[in-house]
Amino acid sequence: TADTRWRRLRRRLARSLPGTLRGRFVLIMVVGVLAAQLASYVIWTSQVRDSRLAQLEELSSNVAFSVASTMRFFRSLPREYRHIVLDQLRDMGGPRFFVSVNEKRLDVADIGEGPEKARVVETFRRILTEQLDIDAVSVEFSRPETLRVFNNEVLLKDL
Amino acid sequence: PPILVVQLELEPATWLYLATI
Repeated sequence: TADTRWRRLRRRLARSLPGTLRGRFVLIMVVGVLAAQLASYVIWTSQVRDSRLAQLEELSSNVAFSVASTMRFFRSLPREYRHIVLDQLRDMGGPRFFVSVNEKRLDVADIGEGPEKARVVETFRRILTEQLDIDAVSVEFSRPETLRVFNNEVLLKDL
Repeated sequence: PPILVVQLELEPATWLYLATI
């Protein structure tokens, strides 16, 4: 029955404990120290992770504002001037980003996953949406080797 | 490092493409 099982368990527990009072104190102290170490480790890693995510969010919001201002500049240009301005900027050393105007959305082999990527993409979407007053924006990560530029046939590494 | 690509439809058949190269 449950009662005899409980008594047997208690007996087995008592047998595995140290026989002396001193031994039992030592055991309690060791267990206590290990538990404190574990608790501090858990708190410390979660704080480090939070601060890393906060840093990442600040960094990505800085880049997102910069992207938004570049996009606003190109959007404000009359249609027929966009290519001329792009060529001029490239000759002069270029903007901070690679910019092109295409007839359709280029395919991007999106890479990466996890909370960090989600945070960056979410920050970019939020800032670009509110800064440019649009709702159709795609934010993706690409490997440099598979990055397409100008159209779906030209890879960056071939340029 | 990975490259961030942002694409935005300005008008029909006009996509602004921006990559952090």
